[in-house]
Amino acid sequence: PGIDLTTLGLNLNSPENLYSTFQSPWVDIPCRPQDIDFHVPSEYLTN
Amino acid sequence: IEDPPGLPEKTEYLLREWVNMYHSPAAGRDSTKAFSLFVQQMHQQGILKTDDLITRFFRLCTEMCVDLCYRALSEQAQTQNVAMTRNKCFPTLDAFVRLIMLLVKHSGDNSNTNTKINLLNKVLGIVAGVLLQDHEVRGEEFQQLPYHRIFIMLFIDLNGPEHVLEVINFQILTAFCNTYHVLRPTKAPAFMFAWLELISHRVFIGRMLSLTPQQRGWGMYAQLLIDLFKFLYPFLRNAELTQPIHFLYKGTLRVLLVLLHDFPEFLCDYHYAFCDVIPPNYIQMRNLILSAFPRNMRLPDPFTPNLKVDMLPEIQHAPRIPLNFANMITPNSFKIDLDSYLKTRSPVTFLSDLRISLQSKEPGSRYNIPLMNALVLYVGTQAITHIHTKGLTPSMSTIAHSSHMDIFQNLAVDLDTEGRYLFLTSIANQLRYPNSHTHYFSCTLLYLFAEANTEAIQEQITRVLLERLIVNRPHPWGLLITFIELIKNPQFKFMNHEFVHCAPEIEKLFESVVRSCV
Amino acid sequence: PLGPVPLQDEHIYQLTMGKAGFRHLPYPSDSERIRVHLPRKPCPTPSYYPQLPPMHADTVEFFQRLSTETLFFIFYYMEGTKAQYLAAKALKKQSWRFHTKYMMWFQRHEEPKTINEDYEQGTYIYFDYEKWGQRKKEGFTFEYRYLE
Repeated sequence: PGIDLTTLGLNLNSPENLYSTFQSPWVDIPCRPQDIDFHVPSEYLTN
Repeated sequence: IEDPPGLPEKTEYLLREWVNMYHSPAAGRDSTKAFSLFVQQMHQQGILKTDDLITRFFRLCTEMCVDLCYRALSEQAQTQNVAMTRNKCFPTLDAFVRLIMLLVKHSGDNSNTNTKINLLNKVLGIVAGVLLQDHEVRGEEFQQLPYHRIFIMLFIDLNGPEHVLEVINFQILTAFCNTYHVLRPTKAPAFMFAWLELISHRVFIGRMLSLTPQQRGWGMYAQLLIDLFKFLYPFLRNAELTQPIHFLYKGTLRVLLVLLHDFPEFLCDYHYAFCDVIPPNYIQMRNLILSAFPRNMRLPDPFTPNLKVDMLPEIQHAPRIPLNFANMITPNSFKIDLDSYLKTRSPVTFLSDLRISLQSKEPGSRYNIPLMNALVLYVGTQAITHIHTKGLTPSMSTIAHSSHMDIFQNLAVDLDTEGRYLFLTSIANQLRYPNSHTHYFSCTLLYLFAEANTEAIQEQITRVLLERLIVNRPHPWGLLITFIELIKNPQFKFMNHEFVHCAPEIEKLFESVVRSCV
Repeated sequence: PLGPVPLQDEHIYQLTMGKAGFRHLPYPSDSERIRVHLPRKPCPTPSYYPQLPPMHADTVEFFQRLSTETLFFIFYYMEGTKAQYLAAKALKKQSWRFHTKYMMWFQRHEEPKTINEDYEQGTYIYFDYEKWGQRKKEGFTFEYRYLE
């Protein structure tokens, strides 16, 4: 009968795109904001 | 040909030097200051003098990065400290990646982008070559870590907001797709988990399917998914999945769900190519692809009483299939006879020879499934055109008594159980969202049921539909409306058939469907 | 009716190598830049703890509801990520301004004594990430040209 596809950790009813927070085919939770590399202004790279 | 004496030592010195410069605070934004100093060192060491030396330099750097990782991974075997391994390897790998990106970005002048792309293809080819050799030599000791990190960080670096790189982005995507195709799971199975991670990475999907204009990345991305399905085929076909294959299969479903949710039109366009390489018995994965429908389309509830499918506006429109499936009907002599028969119903032997023409010499399958799929879709689309030229629209009456239907009825009657299963599967694969193919093939399936000369054919048509309906969702819209019509329309006397009562749970299932229809 | 198909040698090889690959799966962090200050440390929490971030946790509106210190923590410890970007936007909505010359965040403390088209002078609050707290700066000249 296959798999209940709603149990794979993807919010299939999300109005947003899923790919932009897709973490990995092996993980059933989306990326968090701190996981996503982002091109911030270079001055933000204070460290 | 051996490296010139001293080149490995020189390369090791330069790589170490670059890693230190890359990580120093003075490296500047995106390491540009460090890079302009380092390029002078490369010039002094004569690395950039010839194409051959540059190639050797990159191969030696790649091998040194890989060796570093294997040493760290062998220590990890004792310490079990995964983070430590990454902390040891990634600073060097990321520095090497940045060097590649900066060399690509600054090579040649900005107007001549070929130099940049040629260098990128060269480096990707070198890394892929080192991977395949490593995969071959180390066998089960192979580790994906260094290669996965190099590919993903290089892709992210080359897709940053840089005008110079933006201008050549499509060539960059093409270079990566070619490389990932070279490293497809059938060629590097120990790399397959990293490979699926790479092609489903959010930046890669975003670029391939969303940001690249005119959907120019879709065909290349479809090819990568076909590579994946071709790898999975023999294992899914036997429905005996080892844990790694089941894990890969679940990962594949996740990726397909993301595509179904975000890019359904992509799955709509390439459904035909995908169905060619998904084993017929992997029903849910195929349903997932066939369930896709354009986002701007509203699907009427299949259970709507008195739903007039042929009145839906979209039902007249043919779906996009960016693939020349007619070319897949081989050999050419067969195609010529087919066209001749469609036009003039001759040669008369065409029908009787049809079963033989569809046989396969491939080990493991008695029938040539891609040929069967192409034949069904080709004859069906020819039939639709033929009906339209007569100013009619497909219906149970207008599809009958035609050379096209001769062929379908002959296949239904003449093929054995396996062949007829594959034939009916080809038809059922066209039952998708409201379009002219869905409508024509839905009528065809119902017509074959009504005109069947044995109950066995009717039973098999029912089985082909039922096996697609009893798996977990999603279910294609065209499949639902066909099954409901079969059950509801008194013309088919469905509930009177013996096989409907072959087992209590089957009978209950049909009755529940009848109730929900009514 | 499709009976099983015996696997060929190349498939057996692929299964064997696939199993080897299965032992060395990539980690999600393998696809991200090195996080110097706050690397991932997955920690199994009791199942009754929320295992997923709250809905819309990746929006500016969500970040705006965070305290100033939390936003500064995210800004300084999650460098180069979307979280830092969202924290910066939320700080600006809380009338903080990022001065690119000092690479620091400032907030007007009172009406500046001097204002012209190049700069404003007065008392400001700034966030001191060495001492991790907000501190006052008297008579500070805030040059607009460095405003990000």
